[in-house]
Parts: sequence; C-alpha cells; structure tokens
Amino acid sequence: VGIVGNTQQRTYGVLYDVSKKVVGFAPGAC
Amino acid sequence: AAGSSADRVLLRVDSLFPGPSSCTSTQERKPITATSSAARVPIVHRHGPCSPLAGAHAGKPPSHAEILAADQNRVESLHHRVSSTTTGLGGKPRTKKKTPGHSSVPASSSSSSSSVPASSGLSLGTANYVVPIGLGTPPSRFTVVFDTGSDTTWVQCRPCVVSCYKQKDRLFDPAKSSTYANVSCADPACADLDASGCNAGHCLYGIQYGDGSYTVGFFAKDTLAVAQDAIKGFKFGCGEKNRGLFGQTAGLLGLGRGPTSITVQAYEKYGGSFSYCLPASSAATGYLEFGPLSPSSSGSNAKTTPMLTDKGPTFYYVGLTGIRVGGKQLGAIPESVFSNSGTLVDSGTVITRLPDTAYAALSSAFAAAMAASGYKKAAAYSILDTCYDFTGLSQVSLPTVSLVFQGGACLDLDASGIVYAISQSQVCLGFASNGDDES
Repeated sequence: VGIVGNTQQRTYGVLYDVSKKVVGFAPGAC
Repeated sequence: AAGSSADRVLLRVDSLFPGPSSCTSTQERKPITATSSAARVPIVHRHGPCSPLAGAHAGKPPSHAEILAADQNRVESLHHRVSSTTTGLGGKPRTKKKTPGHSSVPASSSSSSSSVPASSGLSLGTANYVVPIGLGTPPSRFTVVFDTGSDTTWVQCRPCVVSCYKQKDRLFDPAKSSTYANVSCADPACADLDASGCNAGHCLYGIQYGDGSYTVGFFAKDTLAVAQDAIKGFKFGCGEKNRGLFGQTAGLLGLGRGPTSITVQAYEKYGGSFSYCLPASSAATGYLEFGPLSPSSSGSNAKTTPMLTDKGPTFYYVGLTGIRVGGKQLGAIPESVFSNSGTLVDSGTVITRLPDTAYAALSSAFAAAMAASGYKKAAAYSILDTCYDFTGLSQVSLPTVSLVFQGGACLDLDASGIVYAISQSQVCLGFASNGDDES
C-alpha cells in the first residue's frame, strides 16, 4: 500500500469527514 | 488545491534547520474562529522547540538515521496490518482476537509481552506529533501522540501495577477522578477492541506495536477534555503495563476510523469530522480541530476526494491517481499502479511511500529538473536516494510536486514537504519506494 506521510502533508489543512466519506486538502492552513 | 500550474517553488534553506530554542509559537495564517461545535488544540512536533516534552531532561532527540529506520519499521508494520486485515484490497476485515492469558495481564510481574497479541498496533517511533488532552474530573492535562493510524486512545495509569515508562506529565490517577469507571466485560464496547480480555469482570485491553512497544491495562471510561469541550464516558485504555518507544508522552490519541477511536466515539458531537495542519517546521505550531469544517480550518477552500471505506477498518484510504512534477503529469505511471496497491493517509509515517514504478518516475523527473538548475547531487541517506548538496546556498528553486487524487483534488506540496533535510549538504527528495508495485 502507498502511504501519504506527514512530511508531504505540511501546511495543508487535512480534513476527514467519516459521515460524508471524504478526505480533503486545503493549502496554507498553518 | 485545484492544482498549481507553477513549475517551481522557492525554498529558504535555513528554514529547514530551526534552532533548538527557536519556537515561533502559533504560525496560523488564518484567525481561529471558534464554532459552537468545534474544538481546536495545538499540534507540535514531539522533539521540536515548541514541544512541552522538549527540554533539558528530555534526553537527546533521535538522529535522522534513527527517525528513518523507525519510519521504515512503521511502514512495515503498517503493511503487515493492512495485509492481515484484508484479504487483498476490498477483502473482509480479519476476525478479532481475544488476548491469550488475558486474565493475568495487568497483575503479572512478568516483563514478557507474550500475553498480548502481536501487531495489533503500528510501530510508533515516528508518530511524532503531540497534542494536549484532559482526562478525568477534575481534568488532568496530558501530552499524547496524535495518530490517525490507530484507534484506541490510552494513557499510563496509576498504580502502574506492572511497569510504566518515564513520562513528563504526572500519571493519570483513576482514584482522583470522580467520573472514572472500568468498562465491564459484558459491555459491547469491550468486544470492539482488537485484543481484549477479562479480569474479575473488568474489560482488559492490549496493544502491541510493530516495534515491540506495548501497553496493557484496564479498558475504562471517563470524561475526555479536548480544548474547552468535554466528552463524557469516553472509553480509553488505562495502561498498567507499558513499555517502549513512547518518549516522554503520556500515551496516545487514536484518530482512526475504527469503533474505539475518538472519531467514532464522539460521532454525535462532531459528526465524524476532524482536521489538522502540520506546521512547515518543527519550530512552529499547527492545530487539530474536531467538528464540522469551518472557514478557519480552511474548509472553504478544501478540495475533497472520496474516503475509500471498503478496505478494512482504521485506515483512511484515498485514491491516488497521478503525480505531477514541475506542473506536468508523469505519463510513465499507469493509473493501475496506484489502484492495484491502494493508498492511505497517515499522520505517523514521515516519508511518503509509493509503488516502485511511481517512485522511479517521480525521482527521475525530480532529478532531471534539479540537474537542469545545476544543483549538485549528494550521497543517498538511508531510504532516501535522491539527495542534493545545498552548501553555501541561502535559497533554492525546487520543481513543484503535486499528488493528484480521485475526483481531481490535488496536494501541491509546500516546499517544506518536497524535501527532507539531513544537513545543508544532504537535502533529499522526501519520498521512498515500497520496493515493488505489489507490496
């Protein structure tokens, strides 16, 4: 399995919504 | 997030090497707007200068060699867990195991870990981001590892019947909380554990991580405080036998998709939603926020991709479909390379792992762009084989790297996410191969 690691997630808002079954990415969140 | 057309991104080289006392505090670019149903806590790197666990008595932070070795350990245990929880991708979850010898676990004086099942948790050596939580009434504050790759939250507990490792916070003392209760063996929640047991009617939990670390104790419930919010009756592990590479943390906050996770336990309160931002540097602060996505958590400009839920519990699978380097899609990677292996998002793995065909195309395109700019190559380091010598340079221009997901969502990596810096003379592309396309 491929894995998106935490180095590559830096500064993005990484969003998880189990009810809507989506994962989101928003740039420049921190 | 719709995808950048830029082909280069600038990186200040000194930003890769924050000093030991250079915590820049909160660096959020957007104002924190509390919503009635959201709770936000700061995230910091466990070994960075902003960490409450850092300091003179915290010991030496791990070397890059140790971090990358631990990362490989986590990836291997993750691969093992994935293969044992599915019969191929899309397969049925495995049957839960009962803890053998469970009735004697908390009271045993043996240091053997043979009485807890192997690999019910991932290797944790690199789950390096920590968050504050409160537990009990009145609440005691703890700094715990934040992990989207596991479900069960746990802390070390008094009286530490068998063993506890050294932690920075005081141990949680159930006797001092007016709302603490053990979960009974008859409680259906006991059956939600990956590994459970029973002692005098009290439910026991056991988690052994891929690196040999473990925690065993009573499955309990108490009030969990996240920022200003209180989650009553939250079920967690009260660890009475704990050993391993947990650093000075008090335990772990499990943010997976399984039934014991905070995501599922607080579903009615937060609707199964949370978000986080990991800072660009270990000297800065990010956030973890529970609840519906608010503009302050960048909900308004987020691009989403389906969460693939048919591949077993716990993990957050997504559909990676392509990679762009310098704004151009890598044509040498058939989409089937990604769909055959599957992809998950993990807060605890440091370096992104790709199927070998995808990694080879990425590193080749990245190296070609770096060569075109005249950057000098450096020796490989551990699992990282595409490295450069930035000695004497204050700023470098990197080719952009974007991960493209099902539905078109795109992760245009921040410059701090493209490379992993060992030293100024050895800055490497922050990706690694899984070794082949099927692993």
